Amino acid sequence: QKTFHGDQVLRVTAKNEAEVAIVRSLGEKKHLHVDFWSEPRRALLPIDVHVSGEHIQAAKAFLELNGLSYSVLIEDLQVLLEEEKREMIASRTE
Amino acid sequence: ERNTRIFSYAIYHTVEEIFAWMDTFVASNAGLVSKMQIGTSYENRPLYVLKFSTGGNNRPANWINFGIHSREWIGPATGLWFANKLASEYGKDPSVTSLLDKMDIYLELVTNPDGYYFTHNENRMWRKTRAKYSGNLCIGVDPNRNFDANFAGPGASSNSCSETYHGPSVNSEKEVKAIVDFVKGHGNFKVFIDMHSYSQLLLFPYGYTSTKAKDHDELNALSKVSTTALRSLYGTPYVYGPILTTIYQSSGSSIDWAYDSGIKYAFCFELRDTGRYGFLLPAKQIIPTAEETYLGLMKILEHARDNPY
Repeated sequence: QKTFHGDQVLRVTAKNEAEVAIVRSLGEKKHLHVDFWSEPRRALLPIDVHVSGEHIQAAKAFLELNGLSYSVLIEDLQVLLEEEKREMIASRTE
Repeated sequence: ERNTRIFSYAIYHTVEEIFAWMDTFVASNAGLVSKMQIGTSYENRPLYVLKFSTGGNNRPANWINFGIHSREWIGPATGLWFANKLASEYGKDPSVTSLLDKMDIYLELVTNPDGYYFTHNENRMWRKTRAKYSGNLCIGVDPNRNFDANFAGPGASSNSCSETYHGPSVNSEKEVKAIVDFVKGHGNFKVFIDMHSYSQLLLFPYGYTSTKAKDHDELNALSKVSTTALRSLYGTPYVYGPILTTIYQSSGSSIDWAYDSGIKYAFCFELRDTGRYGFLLPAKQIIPTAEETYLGLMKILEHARDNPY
């Protein structure tokens, strides 16, 4: 089963269309394997992007280099998944 | 689950548990609910639809499918609660009773069972179907880019590794073709709703063109009524509008196909949340999500009931 240890979901807010295009270009960097949970749409709308733990520093560096502000929406994806799994097992046992 | 009354709607369930629940649910509501199989998935899982009907022949009908993108677990979870709510309110709630006395409702609770199974057993973040095509580097197709609505146009990817890969041909996905064949064969659907998550949006055609749908004003007004009702319960804010101008361009989507096929009330819900948990909405939010969504859905279904076309 695929695990997501150290994976993060970043929330990026692009201030203008040029910044939206920069975030979109992040998705074209195949080696980063980013997964847009919420696609780059328009300026000021939040963009959520899932990045693996392996590539998180590179993705953050790319955003910072381009002057884009972001916050960490999900600190560690695997923690949430384990919580979800625990709940399902507990409920089934009950 | 031996009894739908002891079934927990407040947790996420596997596809096997949902299928078992369907049988119990149908048995508990004989005369109102029946189960139909409209096809099989790529990996040969049944594509089940629950039909709510109080009689009549080929009545005007409402279609709602859940979980076409498999990682959006809140969809099927909301669908299960909604099905149970409809069955328990029929004969008690005047609006539900009047609705089901005039129209049928079809619910496809697990629209992409292969993907849903895969999210439970292999990769929680899987979104697409599990179809393999020779020559493709990656597995799976985005079923919501595979409908016949400007297929393979802007807003869909030709790269099989993309999350928005449109597939090798229109309706190539068995899960999509089953819906298309069933809806066309029925011929009397008045409402077509596709339930997704997340981002709290109520969307209507079009996604593939910026041209306004000819019923834009009515759909926009109905969206306002629906999202206002939804918000009235827990204050959950929703944005509404055409897909393209509200979120982004997308070709090959289910509701664009439905609308172009003559189903006026074609909508797409994006359920909770605003991004704190994304696709990993905690199970404790299932019931509140389902409760508020019910209010929004009912406004659309009631409007279709009261405005025959």
